[in-house]
Amino acid sequence: FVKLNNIYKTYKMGDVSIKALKNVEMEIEAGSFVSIVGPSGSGKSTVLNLIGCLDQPTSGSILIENQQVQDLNKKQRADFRGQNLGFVFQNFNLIPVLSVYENVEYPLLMIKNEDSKNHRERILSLLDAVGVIDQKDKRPHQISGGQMQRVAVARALVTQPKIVIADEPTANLDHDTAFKIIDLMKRMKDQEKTTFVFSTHDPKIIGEAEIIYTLEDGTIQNREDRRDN
Amino acid sequence: FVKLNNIYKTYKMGDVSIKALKNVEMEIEAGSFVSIVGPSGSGKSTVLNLIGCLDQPTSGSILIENQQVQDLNKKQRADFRGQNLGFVFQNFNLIPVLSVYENVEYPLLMIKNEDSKNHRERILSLLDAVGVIDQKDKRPHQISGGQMQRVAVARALVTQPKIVIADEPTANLDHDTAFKIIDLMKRMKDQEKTTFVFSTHDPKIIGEAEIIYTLEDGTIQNREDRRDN
Ligand SMILES: Nc1ncnc2c1ncn2[C@@H]1O[C@H](COP(=O)(O)OP(=O)(O)OP(=O)(O)O)[C@@H](O)[C@H]1O
Ligand SMILES: Nc1ncnc2c1ncn2[C@@H]1O[C@H](COP(=O)(O)OP(=O)(O)OP(=O)(O)O)[C@@H](O)[C@H]1O
Ligand SMILES: [Mg+2]
Ligand SMILES: [Mg+2]
Repeated sequence: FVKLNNIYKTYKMGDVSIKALKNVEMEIEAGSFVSIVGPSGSGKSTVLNLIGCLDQPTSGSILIENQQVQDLNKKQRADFRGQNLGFVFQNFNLIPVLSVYENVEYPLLMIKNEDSKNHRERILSLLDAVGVIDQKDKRPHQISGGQMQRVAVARALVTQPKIVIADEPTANLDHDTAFKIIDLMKRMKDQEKTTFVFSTHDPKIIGEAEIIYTLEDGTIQNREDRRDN
Repeated sequence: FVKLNNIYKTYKMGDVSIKALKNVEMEIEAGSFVSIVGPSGSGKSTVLNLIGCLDQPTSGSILIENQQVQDLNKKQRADFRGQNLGFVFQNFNLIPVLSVYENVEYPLLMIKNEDSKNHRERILSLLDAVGVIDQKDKRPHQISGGQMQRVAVARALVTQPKIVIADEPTANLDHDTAFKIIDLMKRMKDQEKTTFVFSTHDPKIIGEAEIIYTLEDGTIQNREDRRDN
C-alpha cells in the first residue's frame, strides 16, 4: 500500500528554484499494476525515486506499508528498501565488475535473514524468465542494452519484494521481449501479490495497467481506473 | 555512402566463441534514412558500432565515403569519426562534469579546422530544436533520462556530419518528443543531405524509414526498400 500526500519536490540551482513536482497525490493499493505516464521531463523518475525511498520530498508525506518514509534517515531508508522494495533504474545501474548472475544475486546477499538454500534456483529461474540465462557469466559491458535492462528487472524481482518500482523497464526492448517482461511481472503480481508501479512511454505497455496516472510538468493531470471495464 | 561486405564479428570468451554478426552485408546510399530492427541481442548495436568506427570487424570490409575503415588504427579511426560521423549512443555517454551546453559543444572543439564564430548559435539552435534549451546549464545527473537522450542527439548533429549513427535514439521519449527528434533528423537529411542509420524498437519510428534492415541472431533476414511506395 502506497500513499503520497501533498508531495512537492523542488531543486535549488543558485537563485533558481525548479519545481519538479507540485502537490502530487497518489494512492496505490496492494497488489495493483500502476502505470505513470507523461512527457519526457514531466517528473516520472522523480516520483518513482520518492516511492523507492531513493530520494526525499521537499515537503509532503509518503506512506509505504504503514511506514512514513519521508523522515527516515539514509540508513533507515536503505534498510527499508532492502526489506520491501525492488527498483529497476532508467539507466539500469548494473555493477560493472560483477557478472550478470552476481548482479542479480547481490540484493539477496544484502538481506541478512534469508537462508540461502534456494537462492541459486531462484536466480537462474529469473534469468531464464527474462531471457538472459545464456549471458549469466558475462559482465554488463559484454551484453546488449536490452539484455542489461532485463538483468536490472531480474535483480529487482529476486528478493520477492512487496513493491516493485520500475522506471521505463521496457524502453530498450522489442515488442515480444517487452511482453515477456510484462507477463513475468503479472505472474508475480498474481502469485505473490506484488505491487507494481512503473513508468513507460509505450502505449501497449500502458494498456496492461489497471491504474494510470498522467503527469505533466510536475503535476498529476489524471488518474484512470480501468478495472471496472 | 556506406558498404558492409561479408562482415563477421566474433567475441572470444575463454574457449567459447560468440558469433555476434555472421556474413552481414549492407549498402546505404548517401542521404538515405535507414533503420535497423530486430530483437534485443540480435546485433544492432554491434553493426552500428562498426559503421561508427568505434569497433573493428573480425573479418570483412567496411567502406564509408570511399574510405576502407576496417584496417585503420585507433588514431586514424578517431580522426575519421571526428571529421565525418555523429554517434548517438544507446546509453547516451554524456560527460558528467560538463554542462548540457558544453557536452554539445565538445565535438566542435575536437575538429581543428572549423572557425568558431557560429558555434554558439548552432549549439543553442540544436538545443532548442530537441527541446532541452532550458536545461543548458545543468549537468547530466540533473536532467531526466529523455532529456539526456536528446542532448546526445544534439551532440551527434552539431558538427553537421555526413553520416549520423543513432542507437535507439528515441527509446526514452514519449510519442510527441520522439517525433520532434525524427522531424529534426529528416530536416537535416533534406537540407544537408545527411545520411541517417538508426536502430529502433518503435514501430512508428520504423515507419519513417526509407530502408529497413531486419537483423536476427546476428544475420540479416530482410532488406525492405519503401521508396517505391
Ligand atoms: N563484448 C562482448 N562480449 C561477448 N558478447 C557480446 C559482447 N558485446 C555484445 N555481445 C553479445 O552480442 C550480441 C549482440 O549484441 P548487441 O548489443 O549488438 O545487440 P542489440 O541488437 O543492440 O540488442 P538490444 O536491442 O538489446 O540493444 C548479444 O547477444 C550480446 O550479448
Ligand atoms: N538534480 C536535479 N536538479 C535540477 N533539476 C532536476 C534534477 N533532477 C531532475 N530535474 C528536472 O526535473 C524534471 C523532472 O525530471 P524527471 O527525471 O522526473 O522526468 P521524467 O518524467 O522521468 O522524464 P523522462 O521521461 O525524460 O525520463 C526535469 O525537467 C529535470 O530536468
Ligand atoms: Mg525518467
Ligand atoms: Mg543495442
